[in-house]
Amino acid sequence: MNVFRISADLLHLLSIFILLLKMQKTRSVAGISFKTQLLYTIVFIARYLDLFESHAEKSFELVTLYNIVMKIIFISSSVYTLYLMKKKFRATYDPNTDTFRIEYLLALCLFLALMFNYRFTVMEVLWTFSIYLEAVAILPQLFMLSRTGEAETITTHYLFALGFYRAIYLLNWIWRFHMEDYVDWIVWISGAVQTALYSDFFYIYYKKVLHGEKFVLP
Amino acid sequence: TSTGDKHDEL
Repeated sequence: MNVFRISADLLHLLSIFILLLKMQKTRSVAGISFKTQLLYTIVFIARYLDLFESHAEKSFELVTLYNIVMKIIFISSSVYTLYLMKKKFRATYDPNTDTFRIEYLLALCLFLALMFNYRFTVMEVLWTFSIYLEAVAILPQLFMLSRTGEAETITTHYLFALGFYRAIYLLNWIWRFHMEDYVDWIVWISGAVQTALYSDFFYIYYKKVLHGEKFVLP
Repeated sequence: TSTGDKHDEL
């Protein structure tokens, strides 16, 4: 655990908090892609299946407890988000702007996970699948944004926190590479792709939102 | 080792 890792995780947590705040305050899910939220839920469940393994033989360190608590928060908040979008605020969701075909993303990530993994076991392939899927899970949301051409400021804060958390993970990996000889190519490449997908968004966010303007695509 | 031990990040 280092300062980059903890900051990234807290930023990730903050992004979820902002999303829930946006939905509760505006009582609307307008501008939020259900498909992206669904993909994140799949990511968390596929990656954190180890929650259901026996913890009896594990050495119980503080970081283990930290991970368990965070995993439960990520899974439950993403399921709760789906509930808000599908049930509570369903009337404010516009499926006509959320038309990205996620079947292709799911199939591509599953294929890549079956081909490129560290070990060919169910748990490992699912973990790898979740890493690949997380890298591209934001695409339906960015596609929706490009279709509508503008976004509420609070939604852009959510997207910024969500994108930037992975960018800070890049620093964490550089740090760990130097301090612990830590190497994880699957996570590194996926994390770099994930961060790169946000580059246009980051640029417009910096140019407009941070200068007090509304987020509008040029 | 279990997956959770090997992958120590979130």
